[in-house]
Amino acid sequence: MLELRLVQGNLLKKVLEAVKDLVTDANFDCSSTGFSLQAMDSSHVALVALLLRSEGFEHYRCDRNVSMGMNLNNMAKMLKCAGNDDIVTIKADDGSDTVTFMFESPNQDKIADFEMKLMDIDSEHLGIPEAEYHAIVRMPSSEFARICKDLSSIGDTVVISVTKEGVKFSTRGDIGNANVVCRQNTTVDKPEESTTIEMHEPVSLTFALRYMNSFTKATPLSSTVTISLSSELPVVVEYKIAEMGYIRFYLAPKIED
Amino acid sequence: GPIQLSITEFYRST
Repeated sequence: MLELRLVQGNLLKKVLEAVKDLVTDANFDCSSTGFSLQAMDSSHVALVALLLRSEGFEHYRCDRNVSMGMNLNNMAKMLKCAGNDDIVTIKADDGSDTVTFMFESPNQDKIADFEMKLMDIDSEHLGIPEAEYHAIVRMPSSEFARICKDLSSIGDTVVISVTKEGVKFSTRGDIGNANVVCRQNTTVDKPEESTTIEMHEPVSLTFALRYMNSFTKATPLSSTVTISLSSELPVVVEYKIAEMGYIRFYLAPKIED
Repeated sequence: GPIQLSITEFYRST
């Protein structure tokens, strides 16, 4: 028996919107730790890891570890039927081949059940070791989304370079090239509007903008984004989900021939 | 142009 009641049901709606274009089918894993997902995109270039900790749910019952295979587009379709203020409960019986999403309006005058078929997904689970990153950039998520969108109208790849001067996002394409430099800026009143750069070593890496743009679909989940870079590793683009956990995107770099 | 690496080249299956 599994029963997870999430008062902020719209968090789940936002999570689905953030991952459904990157990943088609995925196993959601449920354990005493929380509700999680790890999946790669079809070309195995990017990986998404989601964690919603059990403490973040109003009610969390998970009698034994369960892995539920879901088509994310279908799940998103069902969650779109929940109101933004609705309480969402995820329910599944042991051994069942369906999952039920229950939506309750805040004043309990409307209750809806949406039952979705589960699927068997043979997915590869990867171990991601803790890493020391050469540079960690924390910036407003809307600013990062804007930069990715702007640069993708010029080129297909972005070079992210971190130096003492700041973080530079560069692209080049047929019509020309573009560079956006963001400097550390902690003087603004609100911490969510500041840019901080923690640099241990300068680093410069090249990534496909198509994936970066896809990651920015998670922008509604968090006002800030953290970009962790190391010269020999995939970049980690992390959106914290307040009081609940995170959604992390890992993207393998492009290297010169 | 540059070659796109795969995420599985960095992280191992568990």
